[in-house]
Amino acid sequence: EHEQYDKDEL
Amino acid sequence: MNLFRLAGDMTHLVSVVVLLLKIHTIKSCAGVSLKTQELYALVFAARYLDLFVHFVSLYNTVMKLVFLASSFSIVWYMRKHKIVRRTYDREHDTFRHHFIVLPCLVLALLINERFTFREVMWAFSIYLEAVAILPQLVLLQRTRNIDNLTGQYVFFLGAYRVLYILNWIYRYFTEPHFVHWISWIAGIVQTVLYADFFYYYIISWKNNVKLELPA
Repeated sequence: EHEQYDKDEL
Repeated sequence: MNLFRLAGDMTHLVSVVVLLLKIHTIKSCAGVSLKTQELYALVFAARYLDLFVHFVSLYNTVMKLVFLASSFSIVWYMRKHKIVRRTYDREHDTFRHHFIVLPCLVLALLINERFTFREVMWAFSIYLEAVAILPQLVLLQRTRNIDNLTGQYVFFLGAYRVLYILNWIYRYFTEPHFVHWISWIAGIVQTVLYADFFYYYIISWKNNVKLELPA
C-alpha cells in the first residue's frame, strides 16, 4: 500500500 | 534533505520572522495584505492535516507548527490587535480573495494524487498557495511607499519559491521515485507570479533607491 509518507516537504 | 530545500525552508522562515518582527516591534502592518495572510493560514491548515498522523521528522513537525502558529498569529494581529489593526491598509487591500478559494477546491477535487480527504486537501493547499500571494502583489502595486520590511518579506518568500524549484530539480535526479507533478507545476506557476516583483526589487536594490512598483 502506497501511503503518503513521501510528502516530506513543507 | 538537500541544501536547496534547507535554504528554501530557511528563507521561508526568515520571511515570516521579518513580517512578525515588523508587526510585533513596530506595531504596524502597513503594506501587508490581510487577504494573503488569511489565505496562507488556510493553506497551512489544509496541508498540515497530516501533522498528527504521519511523523516525518522532528524538523518537519517543528516547522509545520511554526508555520501554522505564525500564520494564524499574523492574522490575529491584523484583525484583533488594537494598535496593529489600525495600520492595516484596508482601502487598498481589495482583492476578492474568497473567489480564488473555490476554484482551487474544485481543481483539487478534479486533479489530485488520490481521491481521499487528506490528498484532496493537500492538492487544494498546493493550488491555493500558488495564488495566495496575488492580493499582496496587488497591494504592493497600489502602495506608494513600500517600506523595506514589506519588500524584504516578499523578496524572501519569492526566494523560498525559487529554491524549492532547484530542490525539485535536484531531487528529480537523485531520487527518481520522488515525483509530485502537482506541487512542481503549481510551484512553477507561483514562482512566475513573483518574476515581475523580483525584477523591480533587484533594480531598486542595485540603484539603491526605494522600491516602487509601476502602476
